Amino acid sequence: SSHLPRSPHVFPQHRLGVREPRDMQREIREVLGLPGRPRSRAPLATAQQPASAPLFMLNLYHAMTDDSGNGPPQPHLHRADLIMSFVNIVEHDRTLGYQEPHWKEFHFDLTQIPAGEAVTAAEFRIYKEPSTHPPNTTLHISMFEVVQERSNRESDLFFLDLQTLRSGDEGWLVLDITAASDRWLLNHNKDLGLRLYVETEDGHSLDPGLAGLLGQTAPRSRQPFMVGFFKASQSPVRAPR
Amino acid sequence: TARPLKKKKLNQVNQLPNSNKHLGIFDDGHGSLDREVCRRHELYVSFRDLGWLDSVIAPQGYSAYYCAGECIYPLNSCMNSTNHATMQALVHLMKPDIVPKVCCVPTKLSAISLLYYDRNNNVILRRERNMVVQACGCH
Repeated sequence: SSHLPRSPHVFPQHRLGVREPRDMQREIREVLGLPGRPRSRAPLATAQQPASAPLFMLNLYHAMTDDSGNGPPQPHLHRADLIMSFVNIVEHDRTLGYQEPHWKEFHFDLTQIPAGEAVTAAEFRIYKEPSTHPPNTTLHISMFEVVQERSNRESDLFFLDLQTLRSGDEGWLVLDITAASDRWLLNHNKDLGLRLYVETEDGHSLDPGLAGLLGQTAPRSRQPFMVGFFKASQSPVRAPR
Repeated sequence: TARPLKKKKLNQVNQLPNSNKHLGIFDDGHGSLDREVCRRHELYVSFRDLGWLDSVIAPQGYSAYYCAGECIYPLNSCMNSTNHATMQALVHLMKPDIVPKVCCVPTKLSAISLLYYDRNNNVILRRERNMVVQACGCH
């Protein structure tokens, strides 16, 4: 090995130029998956009211970092290494003044889901207040994915989940939308549309708002949102530098 | 990120600790050779100081640690080393210009959880792997 070329095994040290730290930081943030440019915060007044999705995600963060295991059980948490919450960008209602059935629709922009992530679970969370329309009644709440919207007839829908509760119940209603993830992974650029119906025991369609289900006009801490639990594929390939 | 050190507590800035006197490998505890053996050192990375709190919600920073110190022949058990590193250290002693020293590097790393906003104001919770040094070794 004595005839090997001299290999300088001490790399030259140099101080970073003015621009370099910023470029390095941008590159490091990309590697960590943090957004490159500073996020523009909502107007101060609104930003100070706690919003539902960040509150929920902060609880998940504490559950993920709490080694004592005392916190409330989080079923999907420990199988995922990436959890994303989405606030809905558009909300449609077909309620009073239309022929039945009434429904409420929520659209989500999923373009920020990184490539190479497998969905382990997905939930739609909506807050229900006690309702007296009609009082003390059993309500069936069903959730569908809007697969294809049609201008001249009803959209193509895909059934996701059904929950039964009482009209006087209050709290967060969690609907399982994992079945919709097959399609959204194939086509990130298309918004995910979720449609919600409420029916009484005798099959009468009810306006979701009258049934106590809150939409985008609710206080920020009770607005609906969606959560996706992801597992990175085993060999994430990093883009060459 | 290295910046001129201000008079702040260690956990405020990304600061290297003061080097202090350590036992050298040939030293029997009486300080004949004042060189520090490869081991784990404190390093707190502050997202506040990096200016990342525009999107990072939690944590505000974390203890990352780093590995530093000498990897000197013979590499004994406390250096968490390998047979290969022992041979490289030996050859380095004979041909220092050709074969580099054995390096003090992380041998065990763990993840942290990071809660942040993405570009669309969605809130993301990510398990960032290999962010904290748990153990160092000569390799």
